[in-house]
Amino acid sequence: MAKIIAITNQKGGVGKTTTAVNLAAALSQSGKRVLLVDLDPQGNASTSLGVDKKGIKHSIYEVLFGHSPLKKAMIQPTSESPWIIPATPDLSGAEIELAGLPDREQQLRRCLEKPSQEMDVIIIDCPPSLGLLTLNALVAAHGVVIPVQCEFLALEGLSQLMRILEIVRKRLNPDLQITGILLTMYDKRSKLIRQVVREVEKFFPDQVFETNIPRNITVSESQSFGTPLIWFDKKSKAAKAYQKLAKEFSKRVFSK
Amino acid sequence: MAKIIAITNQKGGVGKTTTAVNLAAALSQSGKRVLLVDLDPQGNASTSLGVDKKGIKHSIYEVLFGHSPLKKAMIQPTSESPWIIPATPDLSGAEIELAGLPDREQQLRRCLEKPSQEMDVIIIDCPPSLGLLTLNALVAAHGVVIPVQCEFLALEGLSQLMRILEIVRKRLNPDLQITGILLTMYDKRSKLIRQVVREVEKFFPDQVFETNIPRNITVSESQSFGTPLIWFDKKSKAAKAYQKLAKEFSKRVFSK
Ligand SMILES: Nc1ncnc2c1ncn2[C@@H]1O[C@H](COP(=O)(O)OP(=O)(O)OP(=O)(O)O)[C@@H](O)[C@H]1O
Ligand SMILES: Nc1ncnc2c1ncn2[C@@H]1O[C@H](COP(=O)(O)OP(=O)(O)OP(=O)(O)O)[C@@H](O)[C@H]1O
Ligand SMILES: [Mg+2]
Ligand SMILES: [Mg+2]
Repeated sequence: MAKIIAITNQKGGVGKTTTAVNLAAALSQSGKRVLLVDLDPQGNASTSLGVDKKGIKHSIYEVLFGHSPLKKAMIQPTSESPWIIPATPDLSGAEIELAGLPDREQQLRRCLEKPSQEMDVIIIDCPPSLGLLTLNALVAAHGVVIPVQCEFLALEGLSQLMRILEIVRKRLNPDLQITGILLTMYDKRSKLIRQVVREVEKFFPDQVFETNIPRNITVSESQSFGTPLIWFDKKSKAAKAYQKLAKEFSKRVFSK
Repeated sequence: MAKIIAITNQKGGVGKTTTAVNLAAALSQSGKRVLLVDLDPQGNASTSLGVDKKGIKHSIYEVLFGHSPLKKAMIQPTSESPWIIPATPDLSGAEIELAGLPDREQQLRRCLEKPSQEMDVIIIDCPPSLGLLTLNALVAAHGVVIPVQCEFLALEGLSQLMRILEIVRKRLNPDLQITGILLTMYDKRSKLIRQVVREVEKFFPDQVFETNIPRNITVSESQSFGTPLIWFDKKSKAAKAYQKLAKEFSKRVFSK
């Protein structure tokens, strides 16, 4: 049975997609069978793995509403890369369409029952909101990784997100655990950033990953080439940090 | 009649809130009567203006659903600052609740009819999505300002956003114009950033503001002190850029 992990934070631009893609790639490189689900209508995870969205007939939208079997939507862009179920702009209408269904939060969990027989880990990249798409991911998941940009505004959303996770655990998914909080775009030269880091470690002591991800300009370049950073610029500090994160993640997720 | 301008982009973390707050503050400083509407459940615009959200009884949530008159929700944190209608976490349930209403996209437009008699400009800070909250802002608005971070992934969402704006203009709000595209976190040293800027200017030649906003670490600091950057660190390059933007914005919005 695969472990299902959602990468989520309603704050925008904190590194959810960058983390989902590079974590999935590092785990796949270490021999795990990995499926990445792009659940964001922007489709940034699909682009970051080099998927050309224009030609896609079967995306997560068709899978969610039962129009396509999940197996038809799975793509492996290169032999080394993780499998991915891409997202297209059609997904932006999904939240309103889901709102009208009976078990509206359970759709994704149902879709992932079959593939979790063949995979070791399924990683879900969430959009920057706490709407029905993210709720579907939280109901399907065993764990959540929460990327937090080391900026003041990012702190605000963290306690709101923790409250939501508690509600989901009580009412919809008792298995849901916090796999870890990941500090991203870390720059040790800035006093404010160090202060934000101290706050996060104070409020959530056991949950912060030891690994943090430094800011690195080649992240954006790797995305423009549709290649995970850990292969595009493997010697960069951020790439090495994602490899280290994959080891720490595996200890927390697979050794239980 | 006030001009109503939505600050929107479904890509997260591109500078929507930073732009909404500093543009509103600069316009208010120049003598305009300004109302800022925080339409993001994260409530970052409220925090950036120093509003303590814990004690709020009347927020944009109560106003949208008719529980509070708008006048009761308006706050002016200091005598110089713009007026604001704050957002609280209650707003995160609004999209599902709006989905069940008949004129679900028109709620905000109706709420803003009265205040636009007394204001010169109403600025709406949108969440990072194209859901019903953002749709309400686009139906109420005369213009949109689109902050775009100079990063590769940010380009992807731009054409999707333009398609949505076209649909809103055809079906819901024929007055909707693009006030301008604002390039944020601009760093001229990076080759990729200069490439992204060239792409944006090529696709949307007349719409990009001449002013762009440089990256500046004191932005985040100003937010932690609940003070707009243009007052917190008025000599910084980003603060001067926002003052320049306010002038360019006024020419595009008020001189018509
Ligand atoms: N470690 C890093 N160093 C430098 N830039 C980074 C880093 N991580 C992410 N970025 C850049 O920051 C931007 C935001 O990252 P990303 O898109 O992964 O965040 P996100 O949380 O998925 O955003 P959204 O909320 O829109 O889904 C991207 O342009 C990306 O290139
Ligand atoms: N010019 C700038 N220089 C440096 N940092 C900036 C600049 N503009 C914004 N930031 C920082 O980038 C982060 C994202 O900015 P902001 O919150 O305004 O974006 P947003 O688009 O409103 O995000 P969201 O999608 O979550 O609503 C914030 O932490 C902010 O402090
Ligand atoms: Mg993303
Ligand atoms: Mg914002």
